Amino acid sequence: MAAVIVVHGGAWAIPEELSKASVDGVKAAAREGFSVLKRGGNALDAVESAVRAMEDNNMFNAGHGAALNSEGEVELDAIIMDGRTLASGAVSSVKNIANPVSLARAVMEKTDHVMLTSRGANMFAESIGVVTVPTDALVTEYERNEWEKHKNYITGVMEDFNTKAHD
Amino acid sequence: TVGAVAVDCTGNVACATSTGGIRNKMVGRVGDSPVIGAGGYADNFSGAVSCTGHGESILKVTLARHILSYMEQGKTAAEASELALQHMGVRVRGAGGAIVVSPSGQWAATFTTERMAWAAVEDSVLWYGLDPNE
Repeated sequence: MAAVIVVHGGAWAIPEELSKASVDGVKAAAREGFSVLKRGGNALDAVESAVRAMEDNNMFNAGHGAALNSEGEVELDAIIMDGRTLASGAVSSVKNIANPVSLARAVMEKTDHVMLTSRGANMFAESIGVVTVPTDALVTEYERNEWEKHKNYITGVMEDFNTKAHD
Repeated sequence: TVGAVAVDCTGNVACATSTGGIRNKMVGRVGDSPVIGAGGYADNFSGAVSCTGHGESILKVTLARHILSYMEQGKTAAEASELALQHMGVRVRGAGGAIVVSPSGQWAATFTTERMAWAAVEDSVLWYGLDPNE
């Protein structure tokens, strides 16, 4: 049967100035994931590869380019799941990790658990030799500027959730 | 948020989702993305889904599993994701999007937000879109 990969770069009110780079980014990620399938790789390898490509792309809110929390820090979440076995791994509120999806896969493959969070996720990353990166390496100038602009208007942002701002 | 779903040439499906959450979120806030059945789900029996959008809304309706439950009832990938996203809009007034692939290779990219960047490769042909109905 023919292999298929589908990717998304987030559903929100993408401004016109970001639209081309967003589409270019998802096209590149889809090609990256499909190249894995074309070489005979499995679906799990393909989705990890595609998501890593987007985590490495500053255009997207994941890995590099991630949104900042109320303290100006980056806290990242990710999940991966294998439909063949229902094996699943996830991390939440993890810091200083460039590719959380690969850490999620390590949770799936190297532990008996489904999710590790916050400090525990970072301790696990360290225990398996995942390289950490400084927070600044994950934050874009665009995101820092947007955070500075919006940090005093949290209520407004919450009310705007359903029309403009999303995960 | 970013995500991917795939089916390989042996019919195995998988999903992955990754996010930085929402700007100005409370420290420790976790949305739908890493939660099994909400931000993603994959089962060779029904298909694979990755979700994006308002995390708290997606969590309340367990969107990924909801879409697959419609597919288990015989809906197409597009019908299932449209129905589940409509349900989320009606029940909790949340907007979002989802990508879906079935074990037979049927796929969809659906959203109720203004835009969602998506791309798919099927049989070496690239499909992509940003605005509704592209």
